[in-house]
Amino acid sequence: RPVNIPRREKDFQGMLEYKKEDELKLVKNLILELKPRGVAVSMIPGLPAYILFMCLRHADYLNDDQKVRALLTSVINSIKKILKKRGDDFETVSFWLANTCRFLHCLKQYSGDEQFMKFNSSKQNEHCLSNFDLTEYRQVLSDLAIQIYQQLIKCMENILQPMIVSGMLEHETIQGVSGVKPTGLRKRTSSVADEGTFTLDSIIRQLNSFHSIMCNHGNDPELIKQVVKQQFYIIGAVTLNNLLLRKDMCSWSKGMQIRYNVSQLEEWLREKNLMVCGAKETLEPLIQAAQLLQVKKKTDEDAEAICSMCNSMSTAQIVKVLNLYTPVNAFEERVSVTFIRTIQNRLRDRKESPQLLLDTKVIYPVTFPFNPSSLALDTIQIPNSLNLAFLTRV
Amino acid sequence: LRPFSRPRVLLKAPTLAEMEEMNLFEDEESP
Repeated sequence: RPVNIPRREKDFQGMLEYKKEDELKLVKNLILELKPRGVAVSMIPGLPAYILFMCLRHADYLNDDQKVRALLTSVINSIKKILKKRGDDFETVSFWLANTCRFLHCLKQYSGDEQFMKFNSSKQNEHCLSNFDLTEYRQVLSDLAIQIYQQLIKCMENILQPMIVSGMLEHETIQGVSGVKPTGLRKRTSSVADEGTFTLDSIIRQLNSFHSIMCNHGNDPELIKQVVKQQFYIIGAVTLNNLLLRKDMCSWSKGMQIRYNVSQLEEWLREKNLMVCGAKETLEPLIQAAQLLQVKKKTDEDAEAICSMCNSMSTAQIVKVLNLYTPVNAFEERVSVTFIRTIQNRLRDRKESPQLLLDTKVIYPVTFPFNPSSLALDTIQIPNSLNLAFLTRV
Repeated sequence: LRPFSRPRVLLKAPTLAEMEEMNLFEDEESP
């Protein structure tokens, strides 16, 4: 009776052999023509990076410095090229940011440098590069990753920016709070038609979308935190800048609405376990401005309380909010000139820039903390859909 | 015995900008 004996899979060393003349085909199929929304969806996160690194390992194993250099140059140039072509597509940029970082992590994890080998299995240690030290190429890849990160932030900004004023300031979700509109104030409408008006929900949905795309592509958790911090900075800065320019946004009820919106953003951070990424702190000037709209603004004690509360706002911003403050209901009063003078005198010794508006184009410096993978290179299989049959597993 | 005790040869790398100039591709967009 025939017995079905499972065939032992050939032992692989976690390398991919390729012919020099197939190098262009490799980067074409794996980088230039790969659609993050197509076959890439079902792949393990970072698969292109692992495949490229396994090819690099083979060139290193052959001790062929020209082949190593040529491959690295082609990889880097192809990534740059695809980002030039589709740099306005968040998914493409996120995908190549994840893969560039994974490739960089692989170059460290398998460099043979002890500081990067602490978490390696003994099998992974056997997969270290044997002939070449690629420290300088790591620097180039790190520079490339910074460029891609900046592109991702720009891309994210382009999508988010049009939603912020409408969703954070104009749209009112707390029914009945604003009561009567301040007299003489024109209700500003954005250029978007009513049905296209963005709400806080639109912003939260967009944040969810950015977050899930980045997670699905295997971006490092520490990197996602930095992107979220930057997103929150932009939301806070654009909102505050508009508040500082619009009288109709400086009322007690708007303060209430802003505080509610901020609490929803904080809830989102909590849900995503992102409370310690510094994102909430970037909203501090906006939170204080919203509080400033709601506190009493009459006595010396009020002035003292405001000065100690608004420590993330500049004097120019505090004074501007007080000047713009517009009573909506009978129980509210305009802020007196004397009170504003008192505040100015109290804050006279503060050393700060006289700038009123926040710079919405500032990008926090990014870092890519080393994040080794537990994946064993010899177990990686290449899906047929990648059209890489010319590579041989070694 | 440590499998990677042999010193590796440092490969000098060009900068990102220099690397772009060595681009091996024909740029389809350019005339």
